[in-house]
Amino acid sequence: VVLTEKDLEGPLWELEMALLESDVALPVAESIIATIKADLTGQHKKLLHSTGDVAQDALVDAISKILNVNTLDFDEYVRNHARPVVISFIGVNGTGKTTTIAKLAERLKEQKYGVVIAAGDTFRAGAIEQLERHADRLGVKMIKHQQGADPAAVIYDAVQYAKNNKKDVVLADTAGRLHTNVNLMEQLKKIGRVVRPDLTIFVDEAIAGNDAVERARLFNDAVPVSGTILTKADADAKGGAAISIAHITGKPILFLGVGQEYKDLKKFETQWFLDRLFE
Amino acid sequence: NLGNSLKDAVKKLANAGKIDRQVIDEVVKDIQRAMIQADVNVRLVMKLSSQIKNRALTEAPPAGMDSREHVLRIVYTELVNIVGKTTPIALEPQTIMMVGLQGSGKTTTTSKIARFFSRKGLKPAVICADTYRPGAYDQLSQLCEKLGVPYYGEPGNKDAVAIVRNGLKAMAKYDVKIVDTAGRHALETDLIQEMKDIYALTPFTHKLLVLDAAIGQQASEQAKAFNDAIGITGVVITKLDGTAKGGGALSAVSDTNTSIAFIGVGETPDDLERFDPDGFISRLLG
Ligand SMILES: Nc1nc2c(ncn2[C@@H]2O[C@H](COP(=O)(O)OP(=O)(O)OP(=O)(O)O)[C@@H](O)[C@H]2O)c(=O)[nH]1
Ligand SMILES: Nc1nc2c(ncn2[C@@H]2O[C@H](COP(=O)(O)OP(=O)(O)OP(=O)(O)O)[C@@H](O)[C@H]2O)c(=O)[nH]1
Ligand SMILES: [Mg+2]
Ligand SMILES: [Mg+2]
Repeated sequence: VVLTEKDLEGPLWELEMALLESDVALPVAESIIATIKADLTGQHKKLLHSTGDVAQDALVDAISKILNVNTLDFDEYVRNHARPVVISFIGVNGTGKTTTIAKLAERLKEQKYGVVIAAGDTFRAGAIEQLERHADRLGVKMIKHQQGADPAAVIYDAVQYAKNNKKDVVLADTAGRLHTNVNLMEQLKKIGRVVRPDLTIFVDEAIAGNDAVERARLFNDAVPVSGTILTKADADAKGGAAISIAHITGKPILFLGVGQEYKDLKKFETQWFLDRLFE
Repeated sequence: NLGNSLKDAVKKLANAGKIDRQVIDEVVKDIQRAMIQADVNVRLVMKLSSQIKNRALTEAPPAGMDSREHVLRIVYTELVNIVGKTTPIALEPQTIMMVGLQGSGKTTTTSKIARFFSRKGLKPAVICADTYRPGAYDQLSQLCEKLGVPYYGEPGNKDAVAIVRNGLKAMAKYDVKIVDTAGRHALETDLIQEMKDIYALTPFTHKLLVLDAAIGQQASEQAKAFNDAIGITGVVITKLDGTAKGGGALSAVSDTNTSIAFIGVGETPDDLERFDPDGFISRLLG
């Protein structure tokens, strides 16, 4: 049987709806479905396979391609890279950057690395205090300046401290900022130039909808992103933002945040998303 | 863009128009895509678009209105039906409970609302009931100090209910008591219970659900859970100073049978506005 456009219409519509209801941004969902349609139209299918199944298999392939992009093994990177490994965390307001740094600090400590945290959010009320409480709980050194200080200077200081004290990793927090705020995006570029982080991690939330595309695009344009950590996946989110962000940045999703405790960080698996999509 | 054409369509009322089915199909398709990109709940978008299409095909357009404007005018009325009113905020003594998902902007909005009431001549006081987030008390105290707004908290105490009970007593002489709570989501059953226990302390005038403008398809489910637990009286949409359209708020208000009270458009205490339905609708349709 040769698949026609007409055969595919119904099944592809169902799949597009599934993607949209899973928070995959509209332009990304449309592009995935268009690719599948182009690939499958005119293809032969076995009589025993339903068109729905063929389309679903094609969708799994398309999604896997997007999510398996440029895989970066975080643990391996940290193990092999020259010291200190400098990692910055960027993203819009409230996505979970500070909490994620605490989770990663715990994880790295368990792997016996020496960690320094840089209090690079010098703007928001209570930001330095928040990170300081995490650092104290974790028994990790934190470098801070006064509120209102230059974030690049704080992070630079932390890197110097790490070099002088033979620390393995520097985790640099930055203030949340909207991708539409030109001054703050310029500040981010400046931090990148001064600090030259080895990894720039984009932190966004699994509950974000279509805006995930806009912010991933503008952040990636400003300071190329090495990978993403998707937080709040425990809020029953289907996590389509993972697809949107991976598609736009061409970089992998490294971890999922699955709660507010230090242990609530797990490596991202493509299957996690596929299971939620089809449930 | 649709937002501006919508404004024109609503204003235009000249001589008799006829119905062009193809144009209607095209415009409804555009509206559908705009709403989905604005994060309106997909099921709600489908329901609204078929309602809009039916009305466009069966209702006579006002004189002089072409089919495109005819559809846009119907879209406007359908959306106004959902978000057309702004939550009434009385300028009198009251208690307000701020609830919502993690990171949505509750603490920042609490300080903005305190400032709102100060400017209206009322005396606000803030109660910090977030016992989970490290530095929550520091954040709130710094924001309140800057505004000269009295605040209450018990940094060592893990019992949020006790803190609110004590805080309501300690701040009794102030007109408006605003309780900032910890972020929580529908699946965190012990936190949902804590929220119910706080609510049980006093008949709060307002229970405001603080929602991030960028929230996706989860908005509907989360809003329902908060509403089932304590009954939401109004919604605040934050971070509208970005590119997010706030479509999630549409489902939130239609599912909780409430309205939008305020919008947040920045990080400082002045960045709070009363909700304007027309502005919201035009922005939603891009
Ligand atoms: N449920 C859940 N909550 C999370 C997760 N990650 C972070 N949070 C919560 O989200 C809220 C915001 O976290 P922060 O770490 O302060 O976010 P941020 O990006 O540093 O915020 P800004 O610095 O203000 O931009 C806190 O209440 C965290 O506990 C997660 O994976 N799951
Ligand atoms: N640009 C912008 N940022 C906002 C707005 N409202 C809040 N924020 C920022 O969003 C981040 C989170 O705000 P919070 O007030 O800490 O959020 P929260 O809901 O109290 O967070 P939790 O208590 O952890 O659940 C902070 O960086 C705020 O400055 C807004 O309207 N616009
Ligand atoms: Mg932070
Ligand atoms: Mg808070």
